[in-house]
Amino acid sequence: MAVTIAVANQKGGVGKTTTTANLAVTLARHDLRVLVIDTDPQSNLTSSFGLDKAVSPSLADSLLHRDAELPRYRVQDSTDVAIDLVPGTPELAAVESELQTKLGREMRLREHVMRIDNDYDYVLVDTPPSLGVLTLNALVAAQWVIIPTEARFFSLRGLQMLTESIEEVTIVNPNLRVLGIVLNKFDRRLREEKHVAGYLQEQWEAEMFASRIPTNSKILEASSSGLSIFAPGARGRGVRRAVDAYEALAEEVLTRAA
Amino acid sequence: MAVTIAVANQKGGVGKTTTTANLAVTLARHDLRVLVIDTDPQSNLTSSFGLDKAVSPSLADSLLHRDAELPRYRVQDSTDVAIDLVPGTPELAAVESELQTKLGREMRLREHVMRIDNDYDYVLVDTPPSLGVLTLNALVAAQWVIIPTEARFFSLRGLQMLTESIEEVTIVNPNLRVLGIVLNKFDRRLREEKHVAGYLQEQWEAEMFASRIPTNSKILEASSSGLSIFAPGARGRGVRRAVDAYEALAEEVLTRAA
Ligand SMILES: Nc1ncnc2c1ncn2[C@@H]1O[C@H](COP(=O)(O)OP(=O)(O)OP(=O)(O)O)[C@@H](O)[C@H]1O
Ligand SMILES: Nc1ncnc2c1ncn2[C@@H]1O[C@H](COP(=O)(O)OP(=O)(O)OP(=O)(O)O)[C@@H](O)[C@H]1O
Ligand SMILES: [Mg+2]
Ligand SMILES: [Mg+2]
Repeated sequence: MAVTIAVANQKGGVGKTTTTANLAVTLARHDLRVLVIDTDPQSNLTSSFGLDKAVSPSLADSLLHRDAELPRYRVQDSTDVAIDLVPGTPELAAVESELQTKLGREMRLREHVMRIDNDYDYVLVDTPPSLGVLTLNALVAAQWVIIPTEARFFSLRGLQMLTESIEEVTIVNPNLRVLGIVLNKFDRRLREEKHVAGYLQEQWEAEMFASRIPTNSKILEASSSGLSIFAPGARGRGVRRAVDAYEALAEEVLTRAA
Repeated sequence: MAVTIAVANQKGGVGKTTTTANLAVTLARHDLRVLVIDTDPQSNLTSSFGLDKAVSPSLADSLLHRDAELPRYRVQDSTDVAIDLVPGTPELAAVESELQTKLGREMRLREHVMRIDNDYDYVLVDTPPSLGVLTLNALVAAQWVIIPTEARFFSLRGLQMLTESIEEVTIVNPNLRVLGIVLNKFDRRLREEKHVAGYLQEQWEAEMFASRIPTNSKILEASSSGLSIFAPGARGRGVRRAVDAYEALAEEVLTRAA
């Protein structure tokens, strides 16, 4: 049975997609079988793996029709590491309202994941920046939640709301727990960031991962050029630092989730 | 009758809230009467104006009950410029599902704004990072949309989806048009940003505002310290540059919306 992790934070732009993609590749480099699921209508995770063609049937279909298969595509990251991906599509936006009145609206993804989770060691689910039905489906399907956050004031306020929502989800998914909070885009040159990071360490000490992902232009460039930071051709100190940061995070994930 | 502008982009973290807050203060410094409305359950706009107390009745109540008043609070920005604010609250998250089956679910905010818009010259509406019912209410209530974006690949994909949604809203709000796209957090030292900025200029030339808001740590610090970049005590070259950038943007807004 796979370890299923939802990557969630309703605060926008904190690095959910980037963390999901890079953590998935890092785990796959440890020879683990990895599936990533993109529940965001914007489908940034799907495009970061270079899959841009129209997909049918799609994840939206399987959320609406219990007997539709979960569409899985093998994506060859530029590092020759194989990962399976359930692509997101714009139709997911309509699923939010279509599921509102359906029975077990937040259990739909879990049912599909349970059918296939023997094929994987890790399943990572990227979510949109909201606490709506799509994110709820990810939280109900998962055993763990990774919460990427920035060291910014607005993100702090979101953490409280998110942990309360996670608490509520334990009504239908009693196993769900926070695996950890990862500080992303951390820029220790900014006074503001050091200040908020200190506060996070104090208030959420048990949840905070020791590893922090620094702000790094190579991470930014990778998410758009399609050339992963792990690619054989990617070189330099910036790449090295980025790979090491995700490597350290993956080690902590493996230890905490074991 | 006020000019009503929705500030929207379903891509998270692009600077919707920061742009709304700073543009509102800049317009108020031009002796214009300004109202800001916070439709995001995270309520970052509300906390950036220092209003943190529980509000009742709230915006969520007025969206659900047509005869409830829109709650307006006078907030004194630290620059002594007065702005009215309709605060956001966490209950707004529940409004998304409660309104799904109600008649005229996306027209609710418009009805309230029309009752009070003679009191203002400009009404700015901040929205959550999604294209759900709350953002739809803002788009139906507005005549214009300002789209903050970053010069990042993931943001580009969102622009297409957003402009298609805006096009659809013209079924119920024929006047709605894009006032402009503003490049925010622009860092011209990054190759990636220069590259995407060039693409934006080519593909969306007519919509792009000439003014760009640079990435600036003073803008970041202001949104959390509660000390505005416009405050008498805020000094230095970074502050000057930030204030000038919003000043230039406000000029373009005034020209285009006239
Ligand atoms: N450590 C990092 N260093 C530099 N840039 C980063 C880092 N992590 C993410 N980014 C960039 O920050 C932006 C936001 O990241 P991303 O899109 O992954 O966030 P998100 O939380 O998934 O956003 P959304 O809320 O829209 O889903 C992207 O342009 C991404 O490339
Ligand atoms: N020009 C800028 N320079 C530096 N930091 C900025 C700038 N504009 C916004 N920020 C910072 O970037 C982060 C994201 O901005 P903001 O919260 O306004 O975006 P948003 O689009 O409203 O996010 P959400 O999608 O969660 O509503 C905040 O920490 C903010 O302080
Ligand atoms: Mg994302
Ligand atoms: Mg915001």
